[in-house]
Amino acid sequence: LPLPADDTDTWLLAEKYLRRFYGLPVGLQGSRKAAGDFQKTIKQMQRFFKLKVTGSLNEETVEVMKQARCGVPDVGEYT
Amino acid sequence: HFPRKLKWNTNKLTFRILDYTPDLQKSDVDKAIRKALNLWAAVTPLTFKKLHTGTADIMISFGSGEHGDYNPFDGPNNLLAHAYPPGQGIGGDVHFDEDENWTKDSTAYNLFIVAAHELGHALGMGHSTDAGALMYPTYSYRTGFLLSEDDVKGIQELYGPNPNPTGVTPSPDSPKQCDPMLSIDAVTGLRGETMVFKDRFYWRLHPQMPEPDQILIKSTWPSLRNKVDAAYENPEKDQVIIFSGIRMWALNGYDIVEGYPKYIHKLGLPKKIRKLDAAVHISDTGKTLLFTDEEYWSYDEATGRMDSGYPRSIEKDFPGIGDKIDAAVYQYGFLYFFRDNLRYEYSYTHKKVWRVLPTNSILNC
Repeated sequence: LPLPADDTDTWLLAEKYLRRFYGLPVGLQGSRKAAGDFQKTIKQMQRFFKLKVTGSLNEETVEVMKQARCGVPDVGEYT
Repeated sequence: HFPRKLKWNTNKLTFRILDYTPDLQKSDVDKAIRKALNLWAAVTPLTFKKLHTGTADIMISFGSGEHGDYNPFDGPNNLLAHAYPPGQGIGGDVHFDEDENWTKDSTAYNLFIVAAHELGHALGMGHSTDAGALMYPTYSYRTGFLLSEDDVKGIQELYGPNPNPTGVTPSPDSPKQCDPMLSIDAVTGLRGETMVFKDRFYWRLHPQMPEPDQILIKSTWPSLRNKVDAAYENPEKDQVIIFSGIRMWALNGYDIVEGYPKYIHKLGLPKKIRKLDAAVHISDTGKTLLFTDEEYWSYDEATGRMDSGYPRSIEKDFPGIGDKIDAAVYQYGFLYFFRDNLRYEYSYTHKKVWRVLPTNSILNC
């Protein structure tokens, strides 16, 4: 079933955020599962911000994602 | 740092401001950038020369949306600015999002604070995980010397210290939530949440959030002091009173109530009291207890007067907690007293200490 609009917005926000700042790969990566990548990257972000590491998109994590911030990624190359 | 620890191979750097934001006067932009550069210069051997033409190491500009580097901004809020690590061409350049409202104060995004952060990147600093560091990725308003020990350690690892130290003191790193030796400055409830104050920060504990948030006091209340001595909630008045030195502020929700700060002596405390150690409101009695050194006062919220017969000795009236406390809060029918790294659960009705816990247990440690 389609997700409610609010949920969709939150997932899009999270995906965009993790791509930009944590190098979440775009689309499916060969045999790897996209959901696994998402969970791994979200854990990385939660560790960075000292949030509870759940690997899921909880309210606390979304709140940090919505904060005003610098555009430089938190991890990885920036060239 | 960035991968491969990118840095400039000279200590004599140049910068150029290519354009200006209409939000501020030109001179204010110049001042903010110069002040931000001076911050890093104070702790390193780096010097910064302003160029008016040609190519500088650090090119500074304001732009909206896609602004020429295929790394677009996103309109108001969220992304505020970005910068490139040291290198040729675009390396070291700093871009600010023109769609933000740039200010000199705390009313919107403070250009000096954002510039100081971005210039940190331009010099080779990556993001810090320390919420008190200037290089923490999210924006927060603050005052005083912006660099924390973490920032100074990072930049000095790249360029070394300033051979002529200016005597500035970096802010200490942010207090660690589960430090077994953690002591706190103040604690209060706020509409079902708990706020724990320590140094420049407070932790916000929300019943529906598993982990507390650590936030700079100045980031939420720019006009408050950097250190809170005591705080209490009066749920009947829906107010939180925050004490710092001889002043107190009232909060309604997160907003400071008009007419504050007021002097703590307005409560009826003698003038010789220059600061409180702790404050707690007992909702069952309507009394607020105010602790200072080895004594405490009782303030009647209904009459707005100090009760007679006070001050009284903390040690005598609350046996088992010692003669001095750091903070206190009334929760679940217990009085919790904090002293150094210990938290005493005190039964008000039985007049005895029920349990002794570590201070950090209030932060779910």
